[in-house]
Amino acid sequence: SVLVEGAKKFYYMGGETVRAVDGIDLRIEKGEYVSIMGPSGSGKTTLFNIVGGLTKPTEGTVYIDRTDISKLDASELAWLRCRKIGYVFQTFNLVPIMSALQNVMLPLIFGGVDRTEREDRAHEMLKLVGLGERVHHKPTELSGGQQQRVAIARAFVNNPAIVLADEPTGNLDLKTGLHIIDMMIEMNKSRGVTMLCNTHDQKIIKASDRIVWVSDGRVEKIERPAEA
Amino acid sequence: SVLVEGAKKFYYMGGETVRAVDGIDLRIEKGEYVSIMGPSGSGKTTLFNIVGGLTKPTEGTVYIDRTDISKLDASELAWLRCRKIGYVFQTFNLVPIMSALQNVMLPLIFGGVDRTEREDRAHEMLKLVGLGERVHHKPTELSGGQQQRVAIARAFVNNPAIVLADEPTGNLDLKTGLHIIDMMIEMNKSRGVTMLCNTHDQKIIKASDRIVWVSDGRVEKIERPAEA
Ligand SMILES: Nc1ncnc2c1ncn2[C@@H]1O[C@H](COP(=O)(O)OP(=O)(O)OP(=O)(O)O)[C@@H](O)[C@H]1O
Ligand SMILES: Nc1ncnc2c1ncn2[C@@H]1O[C@H](COP(=O)(O)OP(=O)(O)OP(=O)(O)O)[C@@H](O)[C@H]1O
Ligand SMILES: [Mg+2]
Ligand SMILES: [Mg+2]
Repeated sequence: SVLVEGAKKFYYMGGETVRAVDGIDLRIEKGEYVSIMGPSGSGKTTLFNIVGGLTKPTEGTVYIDRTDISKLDASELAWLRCRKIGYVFQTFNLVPIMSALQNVMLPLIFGGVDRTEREDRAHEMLKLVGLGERVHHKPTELSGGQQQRVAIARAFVNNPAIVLADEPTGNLDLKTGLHIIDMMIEMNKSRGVTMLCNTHDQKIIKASDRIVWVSDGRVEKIERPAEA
Repeated sequence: SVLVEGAKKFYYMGGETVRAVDGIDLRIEKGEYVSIMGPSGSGKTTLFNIVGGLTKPTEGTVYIDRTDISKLDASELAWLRCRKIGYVFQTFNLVPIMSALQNVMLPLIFGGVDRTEREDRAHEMLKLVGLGERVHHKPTELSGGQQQRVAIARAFVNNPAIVLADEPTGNLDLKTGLHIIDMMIEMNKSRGVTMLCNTHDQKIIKASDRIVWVSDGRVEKIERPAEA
């Protein structure tokens, strides 16, 4: 489960203070599928980075399964980021010199999985996202939506407890997007992966247990899809 | 106007040939607003790169205003890419060490515009895309959708004859996306900018004069929005 208490993130630029996140409280239960929606610039990626332990909040606390993540030492934080949480970044962040297969195998190295099994599991994930025929292509040899799908495969390959996905369907056509959303729902329902998705995509909203609306760094309202 | 005749782009990888674009003929009239739709990996970005003179086709010819662009020398090609055509890349391609304002001012340097006017025009474009308050932020200090809008502002600032936009609303929420689409329609109708948009966004489709559907590197069909 994820608990965010009083999170704030301020950037000081010249004379101005940018309040990217300006007081957010949020609780996500184990196995829940939560979408975060809001205008461009409203703080979704900043919240993602705070929850994922990638950015220290200016104020506030994040608990992952009741552990205050600011209290973790370097190796515990590394374990959290490599085993417990999977990330799909808005800008993909793939390793440019590695193939799709090698990129997806990467988290498994930290899982202490042997090479044959790493290859098998990476192949399997890439097939699941429709890229079985592109496994040896490097990121520059892939389309935008293909790179996005490699990033998604990489996030799930290690069977993390939580996946944080930042606009995971932004570069996908309707059909491919639906396929990916079905895969993420399947991961959520059958493997119990807790899902936190930043999205503008109505199709993801419909699949969610709850929708959190943010605006100007704060939570505006929270609702169930039936009400949305 | 843009004329594409028999365009093909093949990549040779180990024993395999990837047919990214596999025989495309396309004619776009001056001032037209054309959308290109198709599944992830179907060849839209590759076609964009061929039309924009960024990639040489394996076969086929591109004519911009009746000029075969493969016949242009280096300085003529530079003029084409800096003055005649504006680009919104799927991966934005902003200069990381420059602010939003400096990024948008860049094409104007090639236009021989003096500094005061460059700043004024860049400010004006950034206001038009809703970023008047973020002009001094660098790309890493901007949200994904804000970076996308800087890329859009940069594409239009030089008053090019043609704008090629690759998924320009992929990272934008509904409201911001509509605002940007209205701005592009305005540029098309009032300034006569010829628009070629790769997109998955139904809102852009509705605004287009024609929709070109691509699949596996070929044109599947072309229709008017009323029929779509
Ligand atoms: N440099 C390259 N080497 C090998 N294959 C490539 C290269 N660039 C692109 N491809 C392949 O060519 C095909 C078309 O790619 P392209 O980027 O044009 O697709 P797209 O329609 O823009 O997709 P998307 O909607 O995901 O952005 C894809 O299958 C891709 O894997
Ligand atoms: N390093 C930084 N320095 C200064 N301001 C920043 C920095 N990073 C983000 N911001 C600002 O904080 C605000 C929130 O950014 P964030 O990336 O969280 O938005 P977002 O909701 O993810 O937007 P989008 O939907 O466009 O991706 C934005 O207004 C942005 O300009
Ligand atoms: Mg974001
Ligand atoms: Mg593309």
